[in-house]
Amino acid sequence: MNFFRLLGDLSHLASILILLHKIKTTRSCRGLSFKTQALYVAVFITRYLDLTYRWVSLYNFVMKLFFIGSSCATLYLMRYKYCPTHDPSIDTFKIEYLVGPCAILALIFNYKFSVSEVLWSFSIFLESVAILPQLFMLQRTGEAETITTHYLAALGIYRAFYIPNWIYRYFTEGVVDPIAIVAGIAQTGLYLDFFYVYFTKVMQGEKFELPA
Amino acid sequence: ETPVEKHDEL
Repeated sequence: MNFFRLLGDLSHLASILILLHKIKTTRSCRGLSFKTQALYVAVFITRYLDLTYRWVSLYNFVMKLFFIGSSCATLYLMRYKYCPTHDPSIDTFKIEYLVGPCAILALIFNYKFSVSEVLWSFSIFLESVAILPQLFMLQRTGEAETITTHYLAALGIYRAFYIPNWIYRYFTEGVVDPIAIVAGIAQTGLYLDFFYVYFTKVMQGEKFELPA
Repeated sequence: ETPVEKHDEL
């Protein structure tokens, strides 16, 4: 564990807490993509299967349980409790275009051709693009509630913090994880447009609005 | 298991 990874994980944790807070306080999941949240459930379940057979650390164990549990809870809240506030007509990104290519990439790029390793690779690739339905929805509506933008910013920053962590680990431990690194850089790249608007507008106290 | 296969990151 190093400082960058801890910051990344805390940012990830914060993003989920912000998301649940938004749903609970506004009693609504307006502006949120159900598809993106469903993809995160798939990401966490396929990646954290090793919970059942590998012990890394208490920290690792608790965080994995939290990510699986909270993503399932979010999906439940969106699907049942606050269902009427979710508008499927603007959540129209075709997730087949994400899941299919990620599955093919995972079959080609993995550290071992076993079920658990292929699923792990799949989860890494899928995570890198899982935000697309959400960003696509944002693009369509052209604006977002401030709390939703804080959620997206924390979620984007989390993977960005992993980049200095990988550089640090390369120099201190000699560990290189090319699949995670390439996907992580791509994932962070997808947020650049969003970050630009977030830091120039929302952080200055303005509403998140995309230029027409 | 190699270090990358151990997947100690989240």
